[in-house]
Amino acid sequence: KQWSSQQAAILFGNVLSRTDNYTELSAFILQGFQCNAAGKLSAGQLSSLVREVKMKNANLSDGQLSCAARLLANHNLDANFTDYPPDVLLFFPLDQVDGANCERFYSLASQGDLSLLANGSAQRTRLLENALRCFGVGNSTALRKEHLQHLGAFVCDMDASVINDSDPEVLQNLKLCPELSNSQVMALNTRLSSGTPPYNAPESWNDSTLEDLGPLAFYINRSIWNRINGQERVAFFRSLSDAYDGQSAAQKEK
Amino acid sequence: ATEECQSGPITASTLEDPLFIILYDSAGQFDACLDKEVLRGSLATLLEQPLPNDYLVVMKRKLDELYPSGVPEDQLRLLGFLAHQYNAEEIRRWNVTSSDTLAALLNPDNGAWDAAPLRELVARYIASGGTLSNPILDLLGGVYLCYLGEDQLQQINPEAIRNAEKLDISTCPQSKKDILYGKASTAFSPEEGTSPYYSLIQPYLGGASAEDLKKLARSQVDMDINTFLNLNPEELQALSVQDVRGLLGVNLPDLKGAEREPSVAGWIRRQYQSDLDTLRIGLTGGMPSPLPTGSSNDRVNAS
Repeated sequence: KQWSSQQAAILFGNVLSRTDNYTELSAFILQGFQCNAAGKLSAGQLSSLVREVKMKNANLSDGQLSCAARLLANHNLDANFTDYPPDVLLFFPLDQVDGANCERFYSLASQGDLSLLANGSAQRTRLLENALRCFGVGNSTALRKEHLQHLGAFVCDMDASVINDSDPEVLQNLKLCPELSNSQVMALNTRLSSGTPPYNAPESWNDSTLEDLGPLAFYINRSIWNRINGQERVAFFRSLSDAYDGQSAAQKEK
Repeated sequence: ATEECQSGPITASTLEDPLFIILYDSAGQFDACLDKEVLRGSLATLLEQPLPNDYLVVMKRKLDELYPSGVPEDQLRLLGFLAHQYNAEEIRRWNVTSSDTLAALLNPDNGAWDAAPLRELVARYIASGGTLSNPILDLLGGVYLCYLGEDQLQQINPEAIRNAEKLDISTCPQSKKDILYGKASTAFSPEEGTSPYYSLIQPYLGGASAEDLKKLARSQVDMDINTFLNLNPEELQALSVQDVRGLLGVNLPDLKGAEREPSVAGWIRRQYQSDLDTLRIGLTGGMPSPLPTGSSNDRVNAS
């Protein structure tokens, strides 16, 4: 059944007490993860439960993820972090991430939904600092392609100067950001208007270039829009209008 | 309209082009070319267009001219985000007799309501005999529930809360949290003491008394830190170190990260440092204990 998260939360304790074959549990049930019920599981049961959350791509809240991460750490289960959803890794106690595995850990964690952690929170700040130290980036704002491919959404919290100083791959990282700051939007427009790869001069863009920009297209300023061929712009808006058909007014307005 | 229509009148067939708005590229032209009868007949289609605000102002003025005594209920359902152009006074002239109309007007896709117009909207629904049943509570959600007046909240039947989805009331003022907690604890009292009870009552704990929180502390609920920080600050001050350990359980270490929150800082200042040390999470700022090796039991014996 497509249980709501509220219903699943009520069922969760009873379900855990009736089975420990968690592959039977749907994502609808798993989204009901309750800290007090999971706290009663053995290490093996807990590990396979969190693994199932990953397999079924169940959606957990920040409170549930934080509890799961703490229970795994309490059971010393954080070593096999590759089995767990990236969102859980965002909440891991970072002092227990050892140097040998840090690259693997932080590139997996960077695939998590960073907006689960409050902007400027201690955990979010330490995640970025540790990841940069782990990949040997230090304070540099000129990130190479291989760095960027590992850092994922962590780049969203970096200084806007990274956008113009780094490899063009940085635009793929920016697409992961829930929101861009004003300084990041200015830096993005500076980079796009410069005509450098991968998109080159706006005059050469067509509607598939705009589509490839994904969410970044909504940050383009007026002077860049005016350099884009008129028909390509209208074609882009028509494809957008179809793509957003049935979407909310707020999204259409953007 | 203040200018001549140059791009040809807007008709039902013009509206079939999803981007017809490109032809009417100013609110003045939109006003000049839009006939009120076309608006009456194609309100929903028009509102599917990504219309800028000044176009909506034109549409609202024409609707006011069409319906001087208030928009009829069948058209209210089609208003969508245009409904947010109406203030509380104008909404007072609406007839909202069915929950379908209220549902259409509360659709989150069409933008957010401010408190005053939202309160008036719900008042119109209740005045027409509507009740705040659980589907309506689900529609309102936590934020809008907090906009309602205390008199409106008092009318909620506990049964409606029992069957409603999770309602986040964290944005409510304390007095409203207390009312809603009272309703919720009545609604879920049959489940008290069973494992689902905590997940049912948790959204409403912002209105819980210290006495009820102490009861919860004895049933290993592993409260998350956000719920803890949303407890009534005055009731929180009455909790002991053992109560807090019992409430937070496995999430206790999160208290260290929240020690500067006003309610937590105030609570820490009221505890003996020796008691805080038993939590072993590095909390500081407690009162010096009266006895060199005092623990809470000794303190009890001493008093």
